Amino acid sequence: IKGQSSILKFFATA
Amino acid sequence: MFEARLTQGSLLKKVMEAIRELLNEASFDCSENGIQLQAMDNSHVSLVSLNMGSEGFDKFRCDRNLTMGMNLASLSKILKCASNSDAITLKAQDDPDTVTFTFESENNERVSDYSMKLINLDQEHLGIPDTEYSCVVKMPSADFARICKDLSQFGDCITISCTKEGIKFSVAGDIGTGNVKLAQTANVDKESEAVTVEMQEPVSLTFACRYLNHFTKATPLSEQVQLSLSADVPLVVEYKIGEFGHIRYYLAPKIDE
Repeated sequence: IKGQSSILKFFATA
Repeated sequence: MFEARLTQGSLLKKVMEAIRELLNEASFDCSENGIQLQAMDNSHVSLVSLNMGSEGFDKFRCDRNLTMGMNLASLSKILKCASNSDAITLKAQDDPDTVTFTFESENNERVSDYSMKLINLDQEHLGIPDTEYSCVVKMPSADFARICKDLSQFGDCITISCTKEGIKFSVAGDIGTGNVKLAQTANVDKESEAVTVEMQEPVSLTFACRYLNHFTKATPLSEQVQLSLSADVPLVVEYKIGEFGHIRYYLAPKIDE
């Protein structure tokens, strides 16, 4: 999807 | 030994409906505190976090922490065999390769059980930071579902703008534009019909309709939905599960190109 960011950009691997 | 009995088995059926379109498989983490699940959708755009506290179960026993990886299409097939009025019991051994579901009718005259093979999932857990959100909106869940459905007809993404007066949902597409504004309700007879806004500062963020519509599959769980928004962080869409749990969906915002 155009312009869609990933959730991984916000939440780090615990 | 793990055993969890829920008289109101329909809750588990509704939880399943709320996640099955978004996730193919997921790990259910069981501890003495209850059952938890955290999983990202396949495209890593959204994250589902489910929590059902042990206090909400009629019986809850979990001698050792365990993780049960399940194929959600299979789980869905099994839960479809339960009636809405059935009590549901989940059982597993300490190091399980299967989980058993028992469905009991209200009068106990019909008891069925199904066992399902568990799968090994190497799912990574994400750390969700504590966030003070700029805007927290509570509104009727059916209204949120309707708005997402209505506006999806016009475009791929919805802009959610929040001020202290209320919340606005906007869409722009090839055929035109659409806006739905909800004012904060002054006084309503029923708490479930209220729209409340707690705002620190105004926010405007854009999200993909497709995911918002997936989240609204949780509508039967709760009459109210809570939306938490801050600039440049994921939206949180939260539905309560009875008095003892919640399902939270985190959705990464769209970014300007």
